[in-house]
Amino acid sequence: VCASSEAASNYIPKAPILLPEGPWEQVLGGVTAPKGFRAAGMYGGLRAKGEKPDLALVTCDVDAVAAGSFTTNIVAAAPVLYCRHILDNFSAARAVLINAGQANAATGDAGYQDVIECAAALAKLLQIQPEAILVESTGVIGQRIKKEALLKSLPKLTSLLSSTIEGADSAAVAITTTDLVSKSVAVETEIAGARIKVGGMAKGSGMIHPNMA
Amino acid sequence: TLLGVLTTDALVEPDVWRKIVQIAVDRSFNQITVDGDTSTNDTVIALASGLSGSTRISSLDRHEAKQLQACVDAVLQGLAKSIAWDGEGATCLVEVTVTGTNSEEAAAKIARSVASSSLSKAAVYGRDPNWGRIACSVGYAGVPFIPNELRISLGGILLMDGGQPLPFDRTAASAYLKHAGETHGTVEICISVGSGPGKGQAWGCDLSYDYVKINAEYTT
Repeated sequence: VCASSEAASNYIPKAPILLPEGPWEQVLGGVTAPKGFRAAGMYGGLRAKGEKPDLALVTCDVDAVAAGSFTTNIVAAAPVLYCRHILDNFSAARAVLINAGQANAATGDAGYQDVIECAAALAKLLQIQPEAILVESTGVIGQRIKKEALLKSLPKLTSLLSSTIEGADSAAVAITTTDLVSKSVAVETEIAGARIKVGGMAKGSGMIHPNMA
Repeated sequence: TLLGVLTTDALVEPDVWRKIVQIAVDRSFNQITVDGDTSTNDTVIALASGLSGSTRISSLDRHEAKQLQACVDAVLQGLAKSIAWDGEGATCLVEVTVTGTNSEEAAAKIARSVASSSLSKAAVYGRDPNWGRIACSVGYAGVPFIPNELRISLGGILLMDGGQPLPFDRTAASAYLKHAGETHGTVEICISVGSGPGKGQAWGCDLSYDYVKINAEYTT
């Protein structure tokens, strides 16, 4: 387990972010730059090789208006089916749990049950409803999540939650697989007299031809 | 697999937020390609806390919604380009810009067709200014256009105009590709297919030997 979010965030270098020009300025912080968000990343023992962080969590202090866009691949992974179901029925969310190592795709009903159990365990720790938790997975297709390792890591992961730049950076590293760099960015602009921020992180290197809806 | 998490502290209605996110995804993540394989797990989750104290955005037609849309587009495009830049085995990012179509969607479709072409990608890795492969992938994109209006340039070097191949400095064009590869920079391909107002972009990367090596060793 990484001792700190700073150690996790330094595991791989950051990607150059080629931000288009516009009436905004790039700011530090990634997903934690906007008000109300915290993030963490840590190694939870899910990866087959190495000890790069593999578990990330992004939370919002209040009910956040939630949107999702998902693969249109008919063979969709269990977390995709789960999130689509949640967002079909609820418009708000409080947390996104992400693991790297196992994609939990083509894992059938057992894989779906794993998602439900992971969300329920995290909900209990965060003292929120399970329906407020969304889940993303990436890694080897055909393998279920290493659930015991994940569940065992959740208390540590929640304790690492932070609204700092390091929190965002460590989460951005923890979601990577074959990526050589982590991807995280935030911008600030003014809308109707108020300063607002938009932050984001992403991962991807191979099996990339998205067609999300 | 592509995963993404987007956050904002803007105050926005759920239906407006969902539309903004999908439009931005269409302009960013849905316009990148590395290997033509659509993952089982591609997911983008976007959360809006509303804690900025901004005015509530309740309609896509409002100016504030357009401002937020532009910011979300920018963030997702920045991330999308970094994914293409980091494509497995890639030595450079390939940015394809298409203009002259009747709609944004048509331009985006052509741009992605070019960015997806294995032969064009391999040519970029081979530092070969292969306008023929680019023209071919424009042609099979599924968007009708008049061939005699096709114009292709590579990093500012005009390779084809009015549907006709032009004499160009092959050494300079190859050097442009080589420099991009050696610095892990960006190769810019600009295409025009007419005089319509549509403009679209797509991003990919070159196709190297390392792509096969990485994926031959990454078992399912």
